[in-house]
Amino acid sequence: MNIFRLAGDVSHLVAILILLMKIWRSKSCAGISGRSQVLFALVFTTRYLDLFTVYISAYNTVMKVVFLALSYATVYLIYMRFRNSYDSENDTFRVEFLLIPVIGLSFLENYAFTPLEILWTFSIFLESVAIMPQLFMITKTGEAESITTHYLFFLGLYRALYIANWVWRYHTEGFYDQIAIVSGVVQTIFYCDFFYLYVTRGEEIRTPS
Amino acid sequence: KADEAAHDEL
Repeated sequence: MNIFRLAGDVSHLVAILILLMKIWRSKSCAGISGRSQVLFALVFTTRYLDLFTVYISAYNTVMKVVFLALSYATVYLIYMRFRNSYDSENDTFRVEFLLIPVIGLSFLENYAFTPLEILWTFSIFLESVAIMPQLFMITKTGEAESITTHYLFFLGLYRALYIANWVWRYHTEGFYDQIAIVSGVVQTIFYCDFFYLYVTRGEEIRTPS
Repeated sequence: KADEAAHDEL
């Protein structure tokens, strides 16, 4: 554990909590892509199956359970509790265009051809593209509420901090995880355009039409 | 992965 990793995890948690609190308090999920949130729930589910097989640390276990619970709570709020406010007309990104290549890649490129390793790899690849339905929705409607942009900022910051963590770990422990690093860099690149808008235009984002 | 340790990152 190093400061970049810890800051990354905190940033990830903050992002998820911002989104959940926004939906809970406003009793609305307008402008939020339910499809992205389902993909993130799938990411956590397939990655954290090792909860049942290996014990790493109390921190690791608690965080995994928290991320799983929060991601399912978010999906529940969008599709059940506040489904009347769900903007399904603008949440139209075809997720099979992400899922099919990601499933294929996780079978081709993995650390071991075992169910758990393939699912872990699948989750890493899927996470890198899971935000695309949300970004697509913002492009389609041409706007995002400021609280939604804070969510995206912390979500992007999380993987960027993990890159610093990987550099740190390589230098101090000689540890590197090629699949996670490549996917993490790809994931962060997807946020660069958004980071630029966030910084230059302020919180509320309107894309040029 | 670089070693056989479990995936310790989140």
